[in-house]
Amino acid sequence: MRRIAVTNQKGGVGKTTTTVNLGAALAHLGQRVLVCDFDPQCNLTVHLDVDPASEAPNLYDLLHGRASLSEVALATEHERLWVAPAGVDLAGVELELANEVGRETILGRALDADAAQGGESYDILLVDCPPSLGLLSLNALVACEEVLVPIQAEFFALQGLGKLLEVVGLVQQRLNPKLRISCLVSCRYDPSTNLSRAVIADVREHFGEILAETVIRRNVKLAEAPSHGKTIFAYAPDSRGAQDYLSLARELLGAVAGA
Amino acid sequence: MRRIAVTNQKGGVGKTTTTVNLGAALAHLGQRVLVCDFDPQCNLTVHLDVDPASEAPNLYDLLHGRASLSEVALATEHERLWVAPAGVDLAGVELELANEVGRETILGRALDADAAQGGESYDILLVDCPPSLGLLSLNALVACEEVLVPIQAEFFALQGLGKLLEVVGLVQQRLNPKLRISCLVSCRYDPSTNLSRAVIADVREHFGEILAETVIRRNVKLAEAPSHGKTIFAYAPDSRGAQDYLSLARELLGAVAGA
Ligand SMILES: Nc1ncnc2c1ncn2[C@@H]1O[C@H](COP(=O)(O)OP(=O)(O)OP(=O)(O)O)[C@@H](O)[C@H]1O
Ligand SMILES: Nc1ncnc2c1ncn2[C@@H]1O[C@H](COP(=O)(O)OP(=O)(O)OP(=O)(O)O)[C@@H](O)[C@H]1O
Ligand SMILES: [Mg+2]
Ligand SMILES: [Mg+2]
Repeated sequence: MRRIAVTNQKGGVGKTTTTVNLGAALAHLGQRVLVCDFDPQCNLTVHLDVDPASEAPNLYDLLHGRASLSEVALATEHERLWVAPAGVDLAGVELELANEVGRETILGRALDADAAQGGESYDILLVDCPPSLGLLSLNALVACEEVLVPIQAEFFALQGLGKLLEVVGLVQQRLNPKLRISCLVSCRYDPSTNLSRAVIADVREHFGEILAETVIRRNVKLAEAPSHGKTIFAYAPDSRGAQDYLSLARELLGAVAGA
Repeated sequence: MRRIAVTNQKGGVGKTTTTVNLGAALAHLGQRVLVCDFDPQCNLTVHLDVDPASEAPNLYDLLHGRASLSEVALATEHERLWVAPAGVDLAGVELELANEVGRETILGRALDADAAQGGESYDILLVDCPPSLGLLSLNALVACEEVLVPIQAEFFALQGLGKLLEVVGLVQQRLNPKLRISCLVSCRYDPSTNLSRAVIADVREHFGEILAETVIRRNVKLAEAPSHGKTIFAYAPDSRGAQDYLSLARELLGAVAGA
């Protein structure tokens, strides 16, 4: 199973939108995909029409050792797409688990345990992270082998990348030698401004070999889909947003094939 | 001194852009303004052309009791506008201060101590918060009497407001009875989509009496200004962005006058 953490501590760049719709696009192309909501805001959970206040077990219970991944994962209305929802209590884990031994490895160990017990088998796991580099994001970086970084082509995007690379480097050295940044994805791209073009040119110069060819363009259908509890493929399958995420999914699958 | 926390745990809604440019607009109208960068991303610090890696004392030192506000605050090139910068270490305080007695009251006590010792006197203090409701944001909510909430007229904006109101309520009950949400401000507004109009109508229905009349429209000049280390007034004084933040500043000052 390919495990990918979708993270960027800069807020509002398109992490949740990418996790949901890239996940759905990969499922569309025949992959069995599990998307996890590791953000206490529960945006991904709501985007896929699950109630964050539901009594059913969620990732908060998994982190406290009270539920396995198989008990948390739910089927969605989309074939081959499952979701492991967040709960309203998830914000508490940063402090609740602060003194736990191996606190950064809880998610990784839970995923390994589930696979060992013959849980549902997925081809790809995507973890949506909160806009910070705290304990939840660290758990995702330790549990995964790849990092996918959505960026918005604006000035602050460049400032945050340095810090993110530093943290990924530390996790590689100390906790997870397999971890690598596999892909930077330009999201919410507005080709009409000089700013966007200038920032993307800058990113291509410094990170050219990992910058995805596919650019996710600004498309209001992507911002409307969550209010209907649907992925872009169920809400507006002919939209630019659906095309762009399908092209990104193909690029991601092609990257492995060529590896 | 009017103390205002600029916060919303939803990422990328315009917190930093609002703190810098509302601060500059208030200074433009004759107020003495201090803006504080309480976000470990250091976006506000860089926006005002200060180096987050500088050796000079910053808010990280203030939180550890090693520097007072007067020692941290720096003049900017704008008359009547000062900045208390963040440092690259600020991300560490969530865990470093987790077990400190009264950990949520550190900023408030430092501001009180500085005023008592005859520190620089400001009319208005604005605190830019990170996209989370952790220890840094709680310190801002305890230290301030007002909360200004930038919102982006998109679906996830509504989802987060409930949680923010809940946390503000808890802070009011347990730590700071004076705290109130004084203003919701629609930022990055794009009048051309049905989504924006529908969300704003929804917000007006639920929060009409605190929703600012002024709407901050999408304006690329606001996104370009940070790469020049300038406020919108120094970078593009005739832009829509400058007009909108000036109108918001007038509204904020009028609100007090009428109080
Ligand atoms: N390509 C796009 N076109 C138009 N709107 C988009 C696009 N991608 C995301 N959005 C919208 O932009 C906003 C931010 O996106 P999203 O919530 O996915 O970002 P995020 O990085 O997950 O934010 P946070 O840091 O709060 O977790 C949302 O309102 C979303 O609907
Ligand atoms: N009115 C506007 N018009 C155009 N761009 C804007 C506007 N307001 C903010 N921006 C841009 O949108 C992006 C997000 O804004 P900003 O960084 O101020 O949000 P934030 O809430 O502080 O984000 P974070 O949650 O990461 O702290 C930035 O690239 C900024 O330049
Ligand atoms: Mg998100
Ligand atoms: Mg900010």
